[in-house]
Amino acid sequence: SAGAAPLCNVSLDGDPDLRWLPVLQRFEPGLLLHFFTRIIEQTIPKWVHTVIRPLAAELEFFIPQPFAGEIQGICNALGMSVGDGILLSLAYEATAF
Amino acid sequence: CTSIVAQDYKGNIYHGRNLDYDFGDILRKITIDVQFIKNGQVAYRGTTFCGYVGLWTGQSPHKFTVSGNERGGGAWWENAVAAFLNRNYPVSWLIRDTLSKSEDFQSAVFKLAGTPIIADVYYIVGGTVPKEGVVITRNREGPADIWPLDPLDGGWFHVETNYDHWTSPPPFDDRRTPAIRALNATGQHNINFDTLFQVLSVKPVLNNYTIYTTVMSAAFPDKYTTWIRTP
Repeated sequence: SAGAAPLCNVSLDGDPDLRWLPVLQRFEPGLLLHFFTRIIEQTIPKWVHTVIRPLAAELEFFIPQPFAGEIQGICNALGMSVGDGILLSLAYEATAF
Repeated sequence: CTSIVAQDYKGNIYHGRNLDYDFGDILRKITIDVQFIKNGQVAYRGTTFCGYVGLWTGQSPHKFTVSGNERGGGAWWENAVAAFLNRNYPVSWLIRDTLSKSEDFQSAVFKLAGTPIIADVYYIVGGTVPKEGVVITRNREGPADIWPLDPLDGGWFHVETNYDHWTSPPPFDDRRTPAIRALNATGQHNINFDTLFQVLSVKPVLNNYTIYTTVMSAAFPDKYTTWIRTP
């Protein structure tokens, strides 16, 4: 069986840290946080998780815009650490080898 | 994953993909199609998961379509070096960046083939005019292979799963052969959005790991459709 994916709009004219908020509002924040925590726990080794969190402070330094701002905005909205937001973005890279 | 790029007998290019991944119970609930709006117009469109800013599937209207398939290889620490020392791009960010900035099929292929990325991957690209279809096999630093459509010599479609096209897929994970068989049974005269979806619904091309199926054609941007698949 198959159902159509919901269609969302993201305005590139808005600030990167705010542009995903209308999309996030379509989902239950607690559920999203639970989902993301489960994916990180099952994908990223604990020691990598421990190492990556401090690197979040350098977010602007090694992540280009608009991705840095967008990740920051999503993490702020969900009350999630930026380190976890980065790890979610790198889930494929952390597992594809 | 399975991606297919095909040219019909009129020269129209169709592009479809199944995205297969773990965490199906989660990802099926947060799969979204996103229209990225700039100055009131749809600049590009893609399919992603709520909270994930990269794109594995997308379309720049009237220009090109892109999908990415996993390519396993190397070691975890090579990915780490590429990420943190070399500052290479995450694979899905390059797709989005290409959709945002590339002006046509050729420049998209050039960018997707040549930009250093963190991990190996297959990029599949479709255009708007005959012959504009290609599978790019990527190493971290550049292309390992570029495989264009060759419709004048019978190559009216390409199927890419998760194995290099010049090798045979392992028997325990051969989704390529059933897809090729289904495409040949469909034929170049009958390939369209509906039949491409049907090909992507043949088992094991469609399997328990399939999160969503997208069919698209850059020349017909309004036809972009994503279906969330339930096992």
